[in-house]
Amino acid sequence: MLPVVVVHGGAGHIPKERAERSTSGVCSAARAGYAILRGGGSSMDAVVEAVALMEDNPAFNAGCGSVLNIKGEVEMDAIVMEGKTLASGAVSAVRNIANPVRLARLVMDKTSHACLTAEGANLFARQMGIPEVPMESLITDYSRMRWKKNLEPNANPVECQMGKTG
Amino acid sequence: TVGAVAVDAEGNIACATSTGGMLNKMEGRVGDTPCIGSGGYADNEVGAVSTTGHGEAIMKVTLARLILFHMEQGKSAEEASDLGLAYMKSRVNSLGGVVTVDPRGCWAARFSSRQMSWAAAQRDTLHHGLRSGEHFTQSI
Repeated sequence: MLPVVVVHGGAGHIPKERAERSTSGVCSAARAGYAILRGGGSSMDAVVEAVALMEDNPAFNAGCGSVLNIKGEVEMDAIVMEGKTLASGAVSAVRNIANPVRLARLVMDKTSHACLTAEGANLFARQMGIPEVPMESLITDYSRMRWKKNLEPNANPVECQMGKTG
Repeated sequence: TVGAVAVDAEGNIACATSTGGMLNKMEGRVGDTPCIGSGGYADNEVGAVSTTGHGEAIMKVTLARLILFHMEQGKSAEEASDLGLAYMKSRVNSLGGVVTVDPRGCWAARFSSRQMSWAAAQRDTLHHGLRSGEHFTQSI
């Protein structure tokens, strides 16, 4: 039964016109993670690679393609955890980083902390030599459209994102 | 939100989750994803979970660790995932989805929302789905 990798691209409302890209995105991520495992790589390498691939895919709400906050900006969160020693690393409200999951792994591997947030996470990224990217490169037309649509007074962002009861 | 869980050939387990958060959230709002036990959890002795959904609700029930507690009581990955999602629905009336794996490589992709894109790779077979009840397979 081993090795195995399982990925998700997010639960909620997935418009018909985006379903195809979402499906191909998760299949590519699973293949990439599985190739690492078959090559003798660790489960941590596999999950980080699979998630980083989806962060780079604008079809998903992570990395490039993240939803926007009320000010129209991108703030991202990520976590990694490994089951042998229960070590974990996370970043929250981090900006201008293409792959927050890789930064979360560095928090686990290079610090004694569990989570770094906001400016602290960005300072740590600079110390680790992770290049910052312009926020614009993380924003898509689709995420900007949804942001504008949910600025209206009677908007319901949670229902827009999660959809109605399954 | 995107996430992954994996068990490698040595039996080591890991999880990873990443997100842009909730649509039009307040500046500085942090959801479940970076919170250990909510956005994800991994333990070689029990399994791993990566979660997605309404972060404030997932944190209230610490969804990832809750599912692993059910697995510690002997529930399968699928039963435990459904129990965790059902508890979140009943207690805080919220929807979500998870991918879950146990140390033997049994896995589940479960969700209470209408949709969740997921995929799994095991024994050179690729599994995937998006709508409730979908489970397609193809050779890798």
